Formats: sequence, C-alpha cells, structure tokens
Amino acid sequence: FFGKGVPNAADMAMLEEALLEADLGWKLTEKVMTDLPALCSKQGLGLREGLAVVLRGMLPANADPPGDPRPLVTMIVGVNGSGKTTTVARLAAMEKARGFKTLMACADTFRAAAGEQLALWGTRLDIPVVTRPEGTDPGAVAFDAVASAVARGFDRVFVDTAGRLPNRKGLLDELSKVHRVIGKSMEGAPHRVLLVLDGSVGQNALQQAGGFASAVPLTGLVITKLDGTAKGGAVFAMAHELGIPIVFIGTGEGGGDMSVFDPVEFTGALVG
Amino acid sequence: RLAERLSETFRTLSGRGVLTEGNISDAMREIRRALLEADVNFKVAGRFVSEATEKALGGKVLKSLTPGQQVIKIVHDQLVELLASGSSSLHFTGSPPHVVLLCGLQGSGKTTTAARLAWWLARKKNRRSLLVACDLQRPAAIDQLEVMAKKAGAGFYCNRAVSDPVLVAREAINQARLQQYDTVIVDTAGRLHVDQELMDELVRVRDAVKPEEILLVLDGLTGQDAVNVAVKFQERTGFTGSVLTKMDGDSRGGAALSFAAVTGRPIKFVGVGEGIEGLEAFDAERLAGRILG
Ligand SMILES: Nc1nc2c(ncn2[C@@H]2O[C@H](COP(=O)(O)OP(=O)(O)OP(=O)(O)O)[C@@H](O)[C@H]2O)c(=O)[nH]1
Ligand SMILES: Nc1nc2c(ncn2[C@@H]2O[C@H](COP(=O)(O)OP(=O)(O)OP(=O)(O)O)[C@@H](O)[C@H]2O)c(=O)[nH]1
Ligand SMILES: [Mg+2]
Ligand SMILES: [Mg+2]
Repeated sequence: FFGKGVPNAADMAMLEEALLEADLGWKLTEKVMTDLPALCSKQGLGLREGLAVVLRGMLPANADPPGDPRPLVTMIVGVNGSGKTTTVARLAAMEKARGFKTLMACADTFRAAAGEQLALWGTRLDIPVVTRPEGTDPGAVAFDAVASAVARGFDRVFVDTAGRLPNRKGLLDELSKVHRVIGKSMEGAPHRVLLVLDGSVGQNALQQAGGFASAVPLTGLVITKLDGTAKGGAVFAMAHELGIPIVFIGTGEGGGDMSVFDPVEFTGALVG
Repeated sequence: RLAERLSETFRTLSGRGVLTEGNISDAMREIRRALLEADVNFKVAGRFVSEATEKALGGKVLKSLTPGQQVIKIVHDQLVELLASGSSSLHFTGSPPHVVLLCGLQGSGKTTTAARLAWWLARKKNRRSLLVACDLQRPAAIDQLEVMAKKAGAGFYCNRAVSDPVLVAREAINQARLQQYDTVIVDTAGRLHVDQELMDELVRVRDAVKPEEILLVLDGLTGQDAVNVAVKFQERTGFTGSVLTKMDGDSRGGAALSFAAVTGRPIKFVGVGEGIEGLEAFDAERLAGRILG
C-alpha cells in the first residue's frame, strides 16, 4: 500500500493501524495522521515518503558532548530483563574491535549470578571484567572499576547495573548514588549514561525514561530485541517527547548483535 | 483518570441517566484511548469497545448510577469476564511427579518465576519441587537458577556436560521420581516466537516431559506485540495459561487483556517482585481496575 499521489482514506486507515500496532501510541499516531496529508501535498510526496520525512523529523539528533576523555566511562541502566548485561558485552566488543582497551564492570551486586553472567562474556570476548560478590555495595564496585581503569590506562569502561522498575524510589536513589560515586572516582565520569529498553515495551517506556532521567542524566537510549516482531515505536515516541537520542539497537543474543542506530532504517521498518 | 474523563464526556448530558447512541460513542472513544494507553492491542481494544457498545445500547438503565458510571460498570464487568476466563489454578491430575514447563521471550522472568512458583507451591499447596535448568544457552543461566532454587528451598537439577535440553529434561524426571519430588518445574531459554528452530526445540522439550501445565511467562511491560507472542506460542505449545511479570511496576498491564482475548487461556499468576515471595495468584478484578486506570 502507500502508492504515490494523494493519500486516499483506505491508505490512511491502514497507516493509522500500522502506527498503533508499532506502539507509537494514539496521541503520536493522531499527530502523524494530522501532519501527513499537508506535508505530502506541500512537498509532492507519496504517503510512504512523506511518512519517512515526518517520522525522521521527530527524532532528536545524537549530540554527544565533544572531548575525548580516557577512559570514556559509560553507565548502563534500565528495567529488569531489558538487555543491559548483554548490551554491556556487545558495546565492549564493538569498542575493542575499534582498537580501544576496554573494561567491563558488574555493578549489579543484587541479582543471582549477575557477576558470573558478565564474567562469562568477558571470557568469551577476551575483555577484562571487574566483579564483586553478591551484596557488595554497587557504588564501591563502580568506584573501584573506574579507578582501576584510570590507573591502568583503559580507553573505555562499561558499567553494568542491576535492573530496577522506575516506580521504586529507593532503587532510583541507589542509581543516583552509583552515578555520583563514579564521578568521585574520575571527574566528569560517567561520560555516557544509556537507558536500555526492550523493543517490545509499551507505553510504560515514557514512565521508564521519566523515572530514570530523574535519577541520572540520560545521554542516550538503546533499543534491544528488534529481531523480534516488535517495532520499538514506544521508544520512538518517548525519544521524540523527551528529546533523548536513540544511539544503538540490539538484534540478537550474540556478542556482535548490536549496531549504531540508523534513523532511516528504523523509521522505514516502523510500518513494515 | 477514566472516571473523570467520562464524567467530562457526559457533562453536557441533559437527560437523567439515559445512555443514547451519541453519548455512548463519545464515551467509547475515551474507553478505547484508555485501553490503548494501557497497552491493550488495538484490534483487541476495537473488538472490546464494539462489544461494550452493544451492551450499553441494549442494556437497561441503572437509575442509581450516572451515565458515566453506567458505562464504566459495563466496561469493567466485561473486562473482568474476559480476564477471568478459564481456571486460574494449576491442575495436577494422575500420579506425580507433575511437570510445569515455563516458556517465553528473552528476559520475561522465567528463571525467577521457576523459583517463585516453587516457593508458592511449597507455602500454599505443600508441594516439593525440583527445579530443572533447561536453559543451556544463556551465560550463567544454570548458576542463576541454582542460586534461586536454594533461596526457594527447592530441589535443583542440571547437567552441565550436555548441550541438549531434552536430555536434561528427561534425566530430571527420573531424578524427581527417585527423590520423590511431587512437582518438576522446567526453566527454558528465552526464545523469539518467530525463531523456528528454537520453537521446534521447545516442542521437543514439551513432548519429552509431558507437562500438566505449560505457562507462557509474559512481561507485564509489553505493548502491542503481546498478541503476536501469545498466538505463536499457543500455536506451537498449546500452553495452559500464563504468568504476567513485573506488575510491581507502573505498567497498566494491557498485555494481559490482549493475551486473554486472543488465546482464551487464563492468567494464572502475577509477578510482583524479584524476591522469592514475588508471585501472587491472579486476581481479575484488580487487574481490570488497573487496566482501566
Ligand atoms: N533476541 C534478543 N535477545 C536479547 C537481545 N538483547 C538481550 N537479549 C536477551 O535478553 C535476555 C536478558 O538480557 P540481559 O542482558 O540479561 O538483561 P538485563 O537487563 O541485564 O537483565 P537484568 O540484569 O536481570 O535486569 C537474555 O536472554 C539476552 O540474551 C536482543 O537484542 N535480541
Ligand atoms: N520487579 C520485578 N522484576 C522481575 C519480576 N520477574 C522477574 N523480574 C526480574 O526480571 C529480570 C529477568 O528475569 P529472569 O528470570 O532472568 O528472566 P528470564 O525470562 O529467565 O530471562 P532469559 O532466561 O534471559 O530469557 C531479573 O532481573 C528478574 O529479577 C517481577 O515480577 N518484578
Ligand atoms: Mg543484567
Ligand atoms: Mg532465564
């Protein structure tokens, strides 16, 4: 569907369903449906091309601050099971492949076998990992890892944290503390804070971002599990609403299954 | 809140408590939006609203309620009826050991559910469970289940020397018989509903242990995709019900309605926390109220 020329009612109806099905939510879907006909006729575009323009225009650009701190420290946060640990492994693998001396740290000292999980990734990828026993203060692990990275000349540090739901104020406070402690270990760190979201997340994506943003300054979003049938539209809507750029996407469980976010590919796939 | 939004819709109503086609359709637009915001699948929400509209048009007037309250009551009751379909309890017939097979997407909460279920069965049904580590794929999955089993006071079986979960499952059943466990809970690797190879593997595990209960563990934060996951898993496994996890968060949980509507199967448990006690029996009334917001 979506032929060239004036969009007809049937095409618009199909488009509306596709946007809802992609988890864009009814509000953003209505906005797109309202803006689209005028844009298509004004720019002489077919429905699909016009849609691509509208959607891409809604995405905030990635605006990583300038500078080349060594080590560049990235903190990974997000709700339970979203794919944080696997993201730490995949991003570390990407950086190592680019020639950077990379360290992974497991500041998840709560969940069963969290340290073992990241340690196994370290062995698989030949990347050093800092872990501590279950129950250790997560701030202490993060502090030690970053201090060690500074002392030993690492270029990249990725800090994994425990999953938490954004309505748990105590857990958000813990995250703020880990963030603060990392800053004590190295001034300006962490330089990146990435919120990891499951691609199949629904409208709760907005609460997740709001909650985590209240605890730590988010620099970017990672959408995982886009190898499924979910389109990640709720993360798109949240990125648009809160102005946080999407930086990486996950497309599988292997160490190489993460890529830099491509807005053209992503918005094209949104309506299938 | 929905009640406020509906009272706004009905504010200009002149009649006394009478629902007309016009104000019903206005109200149903608000209901549909509320359902979409709650992550109910848009097709499920559409059908739900059509059915509620018919009920509202055909119903008798409840003089004690305002028009807005009448619509909410119709919608609430229909929601509870849909969510409460099928039996929410576990059914174990024949001689033990009785097997519960857990399946679902990556990260939905299966491993944690295995341990929580063992704890719940011990406390509420006086059952002794053997937890079986059939996720041979995820790094440290076996370790994770082993730690959780200990926390739950349950038995634990694994075989780190093999790569076929079917083998582990079969061995576990024998072990359960030998050690007289009445319940076997099988944890499996997360898998995509569209991964044919892994879905085939799940069916092989199922056929090897012949479970009394097959539970789809579904993340309560899931949006529109819940219907795809539910339909595909039902096609291949014929599951008996689901567990809706992470409902201690602030997700409205519309995925539950999507699940119930497209599968006709019951939600049996709700995950309300990471700890061993974080599992509750499903309550349709509570979930209906939460979905409607
Ligand atoms: N198919 C697919 N699975 C993924 C992807 N990313 C992560 N996973 C899987 O999702 C599951 C959860 O991943 P984890 O990395 O453990 O998630 P987490 O956020 O660290 O989880 P917690 O620490 O328990 O909160 C694992 O089975 C991963 O293999 C992805 O992009 N695609
Ligand atoms: N807050 C909360 N967290 C939960 C709940 N259920 C599971 N979790 C957490 O969600 C994360 C994923 O749970 P797992 O049990 O590892 O999920 P899984 O389905 O076994 O994951 P895979 O084996 O990778 O597919 C963990 O951090 C759990 O502690 C719940 O009901 N509430
Ligand atoms: Mg993790
Ligand atoms: Mg698991």
